[in-house]
Amino acid sequence: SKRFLDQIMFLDKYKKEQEAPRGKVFSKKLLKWRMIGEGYSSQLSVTEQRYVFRIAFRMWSEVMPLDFEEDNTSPLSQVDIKLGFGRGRHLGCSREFDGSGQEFAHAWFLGDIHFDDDEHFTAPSNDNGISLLKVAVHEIGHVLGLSHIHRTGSIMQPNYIPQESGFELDWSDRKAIQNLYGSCEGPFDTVFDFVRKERNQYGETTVRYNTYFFRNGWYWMYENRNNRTRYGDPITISSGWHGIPAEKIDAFVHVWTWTKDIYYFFKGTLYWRYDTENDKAFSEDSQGKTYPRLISQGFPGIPGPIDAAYFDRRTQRIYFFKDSQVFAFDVNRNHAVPNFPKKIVDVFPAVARNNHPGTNLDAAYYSYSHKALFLFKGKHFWRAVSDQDRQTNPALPLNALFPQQAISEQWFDICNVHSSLLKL
Amino acid sequence: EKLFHMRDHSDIEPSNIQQAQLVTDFVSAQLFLSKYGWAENVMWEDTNTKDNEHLQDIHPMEEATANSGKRSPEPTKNPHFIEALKKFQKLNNLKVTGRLDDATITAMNRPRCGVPDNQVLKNIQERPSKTENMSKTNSTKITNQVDGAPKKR
Repeated sequence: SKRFLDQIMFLDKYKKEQEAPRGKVFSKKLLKWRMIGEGYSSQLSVTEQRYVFRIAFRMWSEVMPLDFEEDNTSPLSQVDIKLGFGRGRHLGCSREFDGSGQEFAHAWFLGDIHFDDDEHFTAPSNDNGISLLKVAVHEIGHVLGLSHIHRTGSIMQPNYIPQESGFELDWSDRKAIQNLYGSCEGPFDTVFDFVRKERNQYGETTVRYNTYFFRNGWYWMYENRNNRTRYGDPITISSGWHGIPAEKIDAFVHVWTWTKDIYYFFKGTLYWRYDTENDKAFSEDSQGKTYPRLISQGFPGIPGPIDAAYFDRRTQRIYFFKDSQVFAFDVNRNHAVPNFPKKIVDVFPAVARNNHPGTNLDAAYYSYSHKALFLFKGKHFWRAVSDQDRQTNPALPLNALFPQQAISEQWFDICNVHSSLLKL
Repeated sequence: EKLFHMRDHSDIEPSNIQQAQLVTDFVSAQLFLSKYGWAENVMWEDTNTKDNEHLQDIHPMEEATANSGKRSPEPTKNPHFIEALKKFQKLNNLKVTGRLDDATITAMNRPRCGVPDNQVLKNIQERPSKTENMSKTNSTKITNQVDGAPKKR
């Protein structure tokens, strides 16, 4: 049986070498992985091993435009990455392990990762021994095409560094893998800053915000100061926002004036009001009227569904974008502003000729970090002229749109993960 | 000794596990440097033929170039060895002595990945200047909530 296994491994590898891309990267966007049945760890349960490998693959998927899915049914030749444990001469591999100490694992370009079963690997919950998660992330990095990187903080250092509290892929490792595979791009459903008022220990009211990107059924919190998403994102919308639709949110609006402080979510022809105290959508208002409601009822003169919307604190209007038009809604008079709708291109003209999103926006986002309005469409954004811009260049029309830029070049590493890894 | 053990004794060194051969001397250091790509296919002749076979066995993929007839200089004075050692010391932030000192031996014996080191990546792009700066002048002091150190997953 051992000889038979060697043959399979050899033929499988030979076949792959013929099909494999000539360069050092996978050309596919979805990679399949599998734990080798004959190569389970003798120290960790199969469940623990699988749990660790899922986290490891997710950590890479969170920073690069590739997805990983465990596949235990397809023919072996269609599995891109195989992981297994062995000691000494193992799994038909030509590179022998050396027993406990020194070499703990190795990876082959075409996707086999072997862990030395003589080493004392541990699951994330246990800090003694060698973290299987950290080693797995390192070896997957090799399989993806990274070499060793002699830089403090890099996951690709050749030597095992006992892990501090929680290791993550730092900026340079992210850029290293993105040099090979490109950065993550793609349209968002909505983007917004969620502002909350809190009382500090001195009783003073402080205002805090977090930035969120929504897409389909999941979302990321974006840490502006760290130029990355929150570690571990994306997560499902339903796990973080209660009572609103579980996917494909069209818009979020925060009406914030001296007298109003209201949060709305829009999807299709309906809208929900969100209760930030209890972190869930209101089911009804103080008069007993239920949510969700028709947009046309709550915002007379505004037809749903909408593409995007934002609240302008200067004019105290909500601007709703629908196809090529923009509607304005006066929150104090509670009705649509006369002589709207207008064409988006007329209210938000292009600073550079023809460089304009035109119609069907994805999101309209006022950023407190950048103090500017951004219109999103596809992989790009257009920044609107701000008051600050007009101070330096009064010739710029208000709300005019600067030329498009790639979203991924201002908000970094916002990457999908495979649906099978959304929930660990 | 520790006052208590882990209930599953996972902290007790299992005795039946084979221990890796550590780097202790010139020959083992030479094996290490060659195995992990610090020295291209260099075959440093050693008077003891058994070691030669030993070398060949461990590195079937590295062609053994016979260093026929010529006696190599005193092992640690071998220029190839010294050059490889210096490269290893430099990249591992050790004092570059070119000598097989304790610090170097310790570094060689640290747990490591089995993939050779001889491919070194170019300089990685530095973080761009576009990190946001929190304006202090804003009338309503709005701060970005940050989570601090990475939480354990």
